[in-house]
Amino acid sequence: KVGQPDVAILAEDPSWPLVRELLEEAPGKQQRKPQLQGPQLQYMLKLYQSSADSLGNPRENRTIGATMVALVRPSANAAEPLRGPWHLRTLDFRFTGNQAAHRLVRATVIYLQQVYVGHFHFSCHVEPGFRKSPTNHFPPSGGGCSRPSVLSESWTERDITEEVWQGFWNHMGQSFWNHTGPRVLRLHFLCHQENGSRGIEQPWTETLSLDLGFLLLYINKTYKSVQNAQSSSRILDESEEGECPLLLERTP
Amino acid sequence: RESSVTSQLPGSSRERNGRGNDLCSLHRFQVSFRQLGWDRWIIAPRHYTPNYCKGVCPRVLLYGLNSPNHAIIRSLVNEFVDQSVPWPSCVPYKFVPLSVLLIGPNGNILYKEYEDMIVHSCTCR
Repeated sequence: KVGQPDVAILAEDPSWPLVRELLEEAPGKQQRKPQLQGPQLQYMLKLYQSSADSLGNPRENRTIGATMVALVRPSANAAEPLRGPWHLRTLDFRFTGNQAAHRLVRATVIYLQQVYVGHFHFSCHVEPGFRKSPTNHFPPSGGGCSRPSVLSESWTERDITEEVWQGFWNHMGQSFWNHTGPRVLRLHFLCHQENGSRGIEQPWTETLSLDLGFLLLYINKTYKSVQNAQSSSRILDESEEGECPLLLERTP
Repeated sequence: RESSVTSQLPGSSRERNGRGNDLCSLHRFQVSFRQLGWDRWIIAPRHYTPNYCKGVCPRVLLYGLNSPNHAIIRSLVNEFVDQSVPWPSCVPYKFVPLSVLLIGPNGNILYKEYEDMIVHSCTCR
């Protein structure tokens, strides 16, 4: 149909893997056009501009070190009751098979380290895992954090590559993967109320939502890896009742 | 000797040697993602410049065309042995990747580099 090619038909044909890959992130026809706004989009636009020119040619001096960067927003969040000056919010990040089936180079969480709710000021950090109670000692400011050039002052980045790998491969004991769904990563955002006053639980639970942080997955994905992943997942699907490992190969 | 052979061959060699505009070369071509119907989830870039190769492969396969030995021999076979063996074709030689910014379901955003998406140079082979 001229002007409106329906390449989705081609994507269903196994002999067109490239078209399938191009369309794997496409929203369904029934879905509305996603809203383009928010700090997540700003972050990725800056990342794009620093990695490619306006025509889409990758810059030779790009530093992302991967062929794909996936920004994953939390799919669910829950605020837990106040524990003294501590406020805790749990965010779940749902992985799609497309994001998980290739070589993970790096995983980071981008979050707000300083949060202002009304007149109240909170200092926040991220802890992966099913921690039962907050730590007594707040980590030193900036410890273990880096600040890439594309980050604005209010956002902080923490590398969680090792934790993600442990989560992928450690099926025993407590990992920070939600065991009810093998492809959900759970992170705790612990925020300490700085100005000593208490009793603002309601503003805290209502004001802060999914924009507290997001995940960045740096993945090397090539056409060959797509083919390998497809054939591997087919094998795993047949042999392990669909419970396939999320990452097929670890990058040295 | 070449000229005498050329004159004996019907048409094709003369066409191959023909006007400079017809020689195998890289042609710039741009399409918008809107035209492809993909602008609903591709944020950047707005346009895609795949380019294409078009033109007649010359009788003497020039060094700059990066033709493999096979193409050179095949052209000789076409000229002197069997015209049913096809003359080398003008096809893409080198490609460069394309970086795309996509927005997916649930507000997730992806930066992706797709390999071999843009023709950078052409060859006869």
